[in-house]
Amino acid sequence: MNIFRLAGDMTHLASVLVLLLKIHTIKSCAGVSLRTQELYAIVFATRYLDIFTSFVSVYNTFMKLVFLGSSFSIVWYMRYHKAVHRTYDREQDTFRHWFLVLPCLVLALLIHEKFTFLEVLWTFSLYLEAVAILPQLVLLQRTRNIDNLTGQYIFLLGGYRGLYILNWIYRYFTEPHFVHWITWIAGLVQTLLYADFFYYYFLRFIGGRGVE
Amino acid sequence: IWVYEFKDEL
Repeated sequence: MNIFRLAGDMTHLASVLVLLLKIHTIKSCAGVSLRTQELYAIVFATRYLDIFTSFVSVYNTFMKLVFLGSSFSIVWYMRYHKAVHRTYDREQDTFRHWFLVLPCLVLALLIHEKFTFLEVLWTFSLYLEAVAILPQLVLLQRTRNIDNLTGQYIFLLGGYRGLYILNWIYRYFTEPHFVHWITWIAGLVQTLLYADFFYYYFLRFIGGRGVE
Repeated sequence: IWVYEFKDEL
């Protein structure tokens, strides 16, 4: 564990807590894409299949349970909770996210480190996570302005993988044979997809107005 | 016995 990875995990944890806070306290999911949340639930479900077979550390297992629990409960809230469900703008959140799942699965079957069930699904989760934010970014453009909590959620979610990139650079120089091209490229693509969001998000800080 | 053989990152 290094400071970059810890900062990345804490940033990721903060992003799900901000979203849960928004949905649970103000009972609203306005501006939040259910499709992105569903993709993230699939990402965690396919990435953490090893939670019962391989034990890394208490921290690792605890964080996996937190990410699994929070992503599925957010989907539950947005789909079935009577008050929250009403604030979900279904008409705007129309990105065909299932069209993202199949190509990622095919790509994972073609490009992976080992051809085993767990490894292919793990690789699938990497590819899917890289594009999982797309429905949310499209929704953001459609709804124009967004509230602070949603903006902070996206900012933290985008930032965590960027911190992971620093972690991979650090591990590459400190651990022999630490080379995982698939993880690195997927993580880079994921972070680059946030580039324009970061641009407008920082403009907000400079201009002191809502995220346009 | 939980054998560590997978990934150590989240």
